[in-house]
Amino acid sequence: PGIDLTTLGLNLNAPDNLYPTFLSPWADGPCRPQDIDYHVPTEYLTN
Amino acid sequence: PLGPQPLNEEHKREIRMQESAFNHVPQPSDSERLRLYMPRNPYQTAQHFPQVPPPHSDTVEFFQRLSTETLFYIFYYMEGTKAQYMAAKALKKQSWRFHTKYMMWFQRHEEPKTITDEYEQGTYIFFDYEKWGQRKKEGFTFEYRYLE
Amino acid sequence: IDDPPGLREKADALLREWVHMYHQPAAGRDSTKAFSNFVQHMHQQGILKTDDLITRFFRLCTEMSVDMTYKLMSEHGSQHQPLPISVKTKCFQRLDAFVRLIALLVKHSGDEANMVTKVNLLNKVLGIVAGVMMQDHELRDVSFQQLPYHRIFIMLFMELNSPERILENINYQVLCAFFNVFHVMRPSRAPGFAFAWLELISHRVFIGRMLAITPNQQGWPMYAQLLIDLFRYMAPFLRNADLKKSTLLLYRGALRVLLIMLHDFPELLCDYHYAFCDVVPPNCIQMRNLILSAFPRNMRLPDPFTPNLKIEMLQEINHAPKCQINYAGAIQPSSFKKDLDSYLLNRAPVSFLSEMRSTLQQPCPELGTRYNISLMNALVLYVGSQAINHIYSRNLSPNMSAIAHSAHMDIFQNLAVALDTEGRYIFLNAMANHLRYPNSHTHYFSSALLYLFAEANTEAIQEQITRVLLERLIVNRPHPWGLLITFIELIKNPSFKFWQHSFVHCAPEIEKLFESVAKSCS
Repeated sequence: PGIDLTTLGLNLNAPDNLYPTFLSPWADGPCRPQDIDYHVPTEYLTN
Repeated sequence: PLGPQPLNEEHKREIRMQESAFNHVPQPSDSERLRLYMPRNPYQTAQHFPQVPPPHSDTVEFFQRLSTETLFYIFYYMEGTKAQYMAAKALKKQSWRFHTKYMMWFQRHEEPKTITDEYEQGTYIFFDYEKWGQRKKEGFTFEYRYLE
Repeated sequence: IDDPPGLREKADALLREWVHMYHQPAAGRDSTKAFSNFVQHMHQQGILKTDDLITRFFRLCTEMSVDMTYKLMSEHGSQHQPLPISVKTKCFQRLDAFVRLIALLVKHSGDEANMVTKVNLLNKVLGIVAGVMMQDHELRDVSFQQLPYHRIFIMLFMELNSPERILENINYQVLCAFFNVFHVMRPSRAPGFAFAWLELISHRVFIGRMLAITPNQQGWPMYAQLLIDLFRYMAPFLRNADLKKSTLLLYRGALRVLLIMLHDFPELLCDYHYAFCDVVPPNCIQMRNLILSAFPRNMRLPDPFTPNLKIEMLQEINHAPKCQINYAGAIQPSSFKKDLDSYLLNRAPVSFLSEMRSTLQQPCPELGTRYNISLMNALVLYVGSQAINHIYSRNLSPNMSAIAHSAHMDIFQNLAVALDTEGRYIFLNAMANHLRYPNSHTHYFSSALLYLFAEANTEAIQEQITRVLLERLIVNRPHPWGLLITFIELIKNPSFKFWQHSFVHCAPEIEKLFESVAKSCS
C-alpha cells in the first residue's frame, strides 16, 4: 500500500515552497534557522 | 503478472557497495560550513522532548517574542546563519541598533545626550571578548553597561 | 602517471602551507589576503606555468586531501560506524581549505571579464575530483568512503554560488558544470556514493539554483535527467520489492525529493512524467502515482466525485499536455516505425498487427519480463497522440464515440485481445500512465480504457482493466485525478454493466472496496 507520505516530515500543506528549508533526504524535519548558512552583513561576523 | 526480475552481477555489486555506504550516510551538517563555536552535534534526546522546532519558528514574529538575552545569544553564537539574521531583525524591531565599529548593540534612550562623536547616551551591550574566550569555564553572561 | 619528479612533494608542501594560511585570522574575509600571498608562492614554484601542471597540482592535492581523510578516519573511527564529530571537523578543516583554494583560483583565473577560463578551469577541477573518486571507488570497493568527495562538491558548489558579481556572470555555466559531474557520478556508476549523491542533488541551494533561480527553466531538463539517473539505479532493487534497509532509506529519500517537486515544482513532474514513468518499475505504484498526480499550479481540479461531472465541458480538457521527451524516437527499429505510420494512414496491412506483437517481445527475457516496456510506452503514447490529432482534425472531442473504428483503436484493441496477461498488463499500464490532470491525453486515454472495457470479447480483459485501475487506487495517496474520474465512470455508468461481472464479487473485501468507492461517488 505504499507509505503515508504525510509522515515523511514535509509540511505538504505549507503555502510557501518547501525546498528552501529541505534539510536532507533522510531527515524527518525541516531545517531550523540555525542550520541555514546565510550571507549576513560582514560586520555581523564578530567571531 | 510480472515475475520477479533476477538481479544480475552488476546489480549485486551495486547493492553490496550501497550496503557498505549505508553505514556512513551523510549527516545534514556535513553540508554546512564549520561552526567552531557551535558545532552541530546531532544528539538523540528523550522522545518526550520536542523533536521538531515549533511551527513558524523561522519567522521574525517568532524571534520578536524571544527575550533580548536570547536574541543576543543567537546573534553571537549562531554567526553566519539565518538565525543570526532573524535575531538581528528582531533586535532592531525592539529598537536596538548595531554599532558597526564596535560591533555592539545599543539602545538609544528617549532623549539621547551626545557623549562623544562616536557614543551617545544609551544602553550598550558590552561584549566581553576576554570572557568570550573563557566562556566554557565561567558562566558566560552578556553584560549591559550603561555608559555615561 | 609520469608526474615530473618532485611535483608531489612540492604540491604537498604548498597544500600544507595553504591550509595553515587559510586558518589564520590574518587570512581576511574569504581568505583573499592569504590567497594573494599564496598565489606568489605558486608562481615561484612554477605550478601555474602550464595547464598540465595546474591539472597535476589539483589531482595531487585532491589525492592528498582524500588520503588525509582516510588516515584520520582509520585512526579515529571504524569503517562501519558514523564518524565522531570531532574527526569530521578535522577532516573538514582541511577539505574546506582546499575547496576555498579551488574557488579562489576559479574566480581569479584569467582577467575578470574572461568567463571562459574560469568555467574551463572549474570543469577541469570537477572532472579531476570525479576521476579520483571513481578510481578510489574501484580500488577500495566496500571500503570506499563518500565523505571527502561529498564535502568537496557541496562546499565548492556553495562557494561558487555566493552572491558575488564575478560569480553571477557564470552562474549558469557553474550549474552545468555541476550537473555534468553529478551525471558522470550517477549512482549506477558509483553506488558507494549513492547516498551522498542524493544528498547533493537534493540540497536546498542546488534545487534553488536548478529549478527556481535560473531563468526560463533552463535547469529543468538537467534536473529531470538527474532524477532519471536515480530511478534507473533504484529500479532493479525496487522492482523485486524486497527492500534492504539501505534501499528503503534511498527510496524514502527519493519520495521526499519527489514530494518537494510535487509541492514546489509540479510542472516539472507534469512535463517529464513520461520519461520518469518509463524508468520507474511498474510495481512502484505509489511513487508513480506521486508523479502522475502533479498538475499545473494555476489549475483548479474539479472534485472527481462531483455528481454528473462532464469532463468534456472542462476548459483545459482539450489542451495537449507538454511532453519534453522525444518518445517517437524510442519506437525502434525504424522499419517498424515506418510500418506503423503506414498502418495508421491506410489501416492496412492487417499483418502489421501480428508483426507489432512480435516486435514488442523483449529480445532478452531474463529481465523478468518478455516485453520491451519502453517500446510499449512509446507505442501507446505515439498512437494515442496520433489518434487525438486525427479526432481534433475532424472537429470532434476524444469521447467514446469519436475514438471507435479507427486504425488507432484497431491497434489498441488488438493489443488488448491478442497479448497474454503479462503483455496486456504492460499495455494497460502504458495507457493508465496518461490518466492525470485535465488535458486531452487524460480525456483520450480515459475514454480508450473505458471503450476497451465495453468492447472486450472476454471477461478476462475487463478484469485486468479493473485490476490495473484498482491497484493504483488502493495504495496510499496521492491519486491522479484522471485515474479517479475513469474509475468512477466505470462503476457508475450502467452501460459498462460493471456490477454484473463475477470478478466484482470475487472476494468480500474487494466487493466492499468497490462499494465504498461507489458510495463516495454518490
